[in-house]
Amino acid sequence: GGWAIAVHGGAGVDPNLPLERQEQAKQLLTRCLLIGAEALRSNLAAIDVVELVVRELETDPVFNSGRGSALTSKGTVEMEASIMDGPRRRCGAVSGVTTVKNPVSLARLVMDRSPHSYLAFHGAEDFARQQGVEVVDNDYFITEENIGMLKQAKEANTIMFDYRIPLTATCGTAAAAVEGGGGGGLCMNGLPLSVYAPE
Amino acid sequence: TVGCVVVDGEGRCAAATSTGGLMNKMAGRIGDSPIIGSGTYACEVCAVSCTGEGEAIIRGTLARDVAALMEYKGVSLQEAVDYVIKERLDEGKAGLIAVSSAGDVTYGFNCNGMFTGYATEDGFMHVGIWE
Repeated sequence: GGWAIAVHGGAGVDPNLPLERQEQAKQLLTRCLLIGAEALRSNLAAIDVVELVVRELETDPVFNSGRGSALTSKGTVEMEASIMDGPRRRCGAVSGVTTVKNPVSLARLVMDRSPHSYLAFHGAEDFARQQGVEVVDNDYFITEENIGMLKQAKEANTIMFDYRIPLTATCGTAAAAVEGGGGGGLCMNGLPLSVYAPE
Repeated sequence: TVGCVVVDGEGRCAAATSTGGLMNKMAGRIGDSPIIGSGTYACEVCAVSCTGEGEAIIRGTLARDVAALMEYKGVSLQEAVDYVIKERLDEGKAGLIAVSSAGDVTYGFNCNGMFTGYATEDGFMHVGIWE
């Protein structure tokens, strides 16, 4: 059937997203597709191509990953990533990464150079340093736009999914809980408890 | 969240997903992206990367379900993707991209829009948000 590649930059796009922002996102996706297609024409293996393309997406601040990541309630960035090689059924994953410039490559190293499948938080950070991957200050990942969005989320007393404010029509039960003030008055981290119920 | 799925010229599939999670999330929250079988999965028949409401994707083991439908039920990639988007997300809103080892490529979502793009060896390329 020949090679094929698909990329995504998140779901749940706000219909009111400015056209300029939409165009910016499309340009990045196009660039990534061209990078991936060129790599495939050069006979790079699928596992190498997905890492290459996701690194590009992480490095550009347009989408919610790497630089441009969403912020925690504390205003910090905690990233996570995973990778899987189909024919070998090998996988690697990381969570709670705060200084690794390209989390997907750390996930690849977990797969290739550790006996484990998933490392998180300080374990993942320690492994990153053992492997000598590029690290940066947490501030590197934080953009002005996301600082504004966090402020907006805090004022609205809600969490935000990618590119949207949770509304009943778009975010299911969690959104209904936010809008209805659900959770029986109990709050955690400033949010109605029911927002976290699905977790 | 960002992701990429690829089938190369030798029919090998791979998937990768990366994210910062939710804006204003609790420190320590883990979503679907790093969970193999939920936000990311690849095997001999397909590769899948998901995005959206992570908790719903985890509950639905969305990525693995696409592969399982193809492996056990013998359905096409498109049928598997359509099924999990329609039947496995409850009220959650999410989307995914997928390729098969046969060179098929597709995506699906049940929310307002999703930033997606795909390209194939025969020269077809598409980038979109809403359709």
